Amino acid sequence: VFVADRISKVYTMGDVKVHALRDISFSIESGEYAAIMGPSGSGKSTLMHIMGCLDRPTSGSLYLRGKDVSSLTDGELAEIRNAEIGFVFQNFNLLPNISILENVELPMVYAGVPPKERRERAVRALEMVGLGSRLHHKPSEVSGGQRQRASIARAVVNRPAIVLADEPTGNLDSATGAEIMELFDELNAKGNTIILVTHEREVAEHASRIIHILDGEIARMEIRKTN
Amino acid sequence: VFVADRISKVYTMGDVKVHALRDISFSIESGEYAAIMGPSGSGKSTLMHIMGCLDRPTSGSLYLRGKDVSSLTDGELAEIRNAEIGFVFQNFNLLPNISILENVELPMVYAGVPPKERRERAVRALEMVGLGSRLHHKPSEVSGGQRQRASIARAVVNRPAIVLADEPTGNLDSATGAEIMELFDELNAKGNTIILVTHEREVAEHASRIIHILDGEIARMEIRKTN
Ligand SMILES: Nc1ncnc2c1ncn2[C@@H]1O[C@H](COP(=O)(O)OP(=O)(O)OP(=O)(O)O)[C@@H](O)[C@H]1O
Ligand SMILES: Nc1ncnc2c1ncn2[C@@H]1O[C@H](COP(=O)(O)OP(=O)(O)OP(=O)(O)O)[C@@H](O)[C@H]1O
Ligand SMILES: [Mg+2]
Ligand SMILES: [Mg+2]
Repeated sequence: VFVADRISKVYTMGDVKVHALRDISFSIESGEYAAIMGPSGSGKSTLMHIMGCLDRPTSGSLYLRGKDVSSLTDGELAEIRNAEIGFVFQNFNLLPNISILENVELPMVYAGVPPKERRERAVRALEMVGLGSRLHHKPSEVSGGQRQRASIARAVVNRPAIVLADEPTGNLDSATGAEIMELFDELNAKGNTIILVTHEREVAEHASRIIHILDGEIARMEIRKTN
Repeated sequence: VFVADRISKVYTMGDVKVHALRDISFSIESGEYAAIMGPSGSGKSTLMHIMGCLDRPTSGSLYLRGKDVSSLTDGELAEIRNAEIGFVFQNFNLLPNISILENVELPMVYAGVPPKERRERAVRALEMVGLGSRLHHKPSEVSGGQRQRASIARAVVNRPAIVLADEPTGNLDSATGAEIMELFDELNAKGNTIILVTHEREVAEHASRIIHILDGEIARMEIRKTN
């Protein structure tokens, strides 16, 4: 579903260049369960944003279902993102002035889902992540881990074929983190492609392949025997 | 150094009340190394904000070095915070429009440290957390884990007697997380009081006591044999 062909990302600040990604090539099959691990600052979020069609590479190409995304306009990218990809941001990225329920409804507003169905599906997604009693709180009125879970509910509510989750359990205790991993496991069992960034080994071990990133490059691929 | 006497915190939203802390009492000795663990939403950050003099309890008292902080004005609280307490926020809380170097200098600006010394100490604190090559980046121009480390540098740069760190390693890979824990261990060895919130058992095991919070109450105290 994804093919990355020699993707590089260079951030230019004045006369300083930061090479966040250096000539990265790999492919992800449809329905695959992959994890990305690597040290802080190694380029994981940069790579996720490019795969999520939220950012463009400096050079190289990303193919989504065989189509080169760099050939698409911003509007077409936004449409693909909304229809196909659920993105869990490392910093949650919830809109601060609306409730977490309204935040979770947003992707369905763009997709044109009728209001009553939208509300029901958003409530159910939030109940699934344990936030049924916090629907009308604003993001600043819930805990860090609850914000993280709200952003996970928002990412999956539109039933995307691909879920990209950047450190989805960083703020969660092990029991709550295990519930979130169960959600991702179920989505993958139903055929959805799941790509997770994590620095927790026990989270990565849910995946069938772990891509190890070091200093903007793929250091090694670890294939896991799935039982 | 801290005595909490029947501290409660109730958030009131319209007609809904959220009891985030319920009658919590405990004491922390000067120079102690304590960890706070508990499920997402159990009240850890709320408790940390009250101990950090960033928020007031709904009822009960917090004594800092024998003084009841609820008897202090906002100005006096800000002074105590700046002089005595280094706070690492769960959401980092860096000012977005200035560089991370300027963010780390801020506590010293309030404390009246001369500019040259301020700049040198801020650079050293950022080098200590591995960010020597990102000094002039804005918070949005570094990775999630780098923002977290910048907020740790800011918390320790004023040499506070007490460091309160809310999930300081949530966005860090194990090697980088271990470097941060070494920093906290050294600060404690020098006599500073360290209180960490974490959901990672291996981080909590650096402490000599783990306070387990459940649903706004202390569920149990775990005393660790320190070798
Ligand atoms: N401003 C607020 N208004 C209403 N409820 C709030 C507010 N802030 C926090 N809460 C609620 O109080 C409870 C405790 O929140 P707190 O942030 O202390 O939890 P926590 O233990 O730090 O969780 P996490 O591990 O997810 O960070 C949560 O259930 C949260 O929804
Ligand atoms: N806008 C930017 N401008 C300049 N440099 C940037 C920018 N965004 C990221 N970087 C740098 O690019 C590198 C990769 O960042 P990225 O966020 O992809 O890392 P990461 O692997 O996700 O790290 P973490 O595990 O800490 O979240 C980092 O060294 C970072 O400082
Ligand atoms: Mg990242
Ligand atoms: Mg918290």
